[in-house]
Amino acid sequence: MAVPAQLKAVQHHIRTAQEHEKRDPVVAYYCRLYGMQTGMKLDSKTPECRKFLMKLMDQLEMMKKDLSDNDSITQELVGHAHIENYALKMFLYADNEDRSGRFHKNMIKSFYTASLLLDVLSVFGELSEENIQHRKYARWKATYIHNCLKNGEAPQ
Amino acid sequence: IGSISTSVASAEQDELSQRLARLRDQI
Repeated sequence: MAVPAQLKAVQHHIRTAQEHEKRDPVVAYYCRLYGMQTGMKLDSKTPECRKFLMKLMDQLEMMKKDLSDNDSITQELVGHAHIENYALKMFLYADNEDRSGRFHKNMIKSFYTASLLLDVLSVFGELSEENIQHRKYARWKATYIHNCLKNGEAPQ
Repeated sequence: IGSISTSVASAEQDELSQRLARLRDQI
């Protein structure tokens, strides 16, 4: 299901959902929920966006049914803890690689995924100041190291 | 035709909002 151009801001969250479908369905579910909520605010009027959001909603309802015995889906407080722990685990892995001077694609992706999952946390309410700082740092690091590797420079 | 398509769009938007609220156990 291609993400319409108007909903470009959530395309990476939707892709993260697809990547976690089997690995961690709870992560996949909340990434889609974020895509749904944010997508509705961005554009739910044009036919291509309505079609996309309707399909996304079908997917969410099906997932909720399939995962009805999972506390992280039925209780949002547990879901919040699950996503936050997962995001911080990604962040810590990338940060540890960074501090050890090991710069590679996987650590860039971990920084970036951590920042996307910190976006996803906003479905549960306002982000904490700490999470806002982590998100900013992770996104900046991902961009900075990506550009260094692309230009053949050593990250400082 | 314009007003019909506008009301279809707003009905679908309402449907999405209602389904979202149900999904999140808000109704």
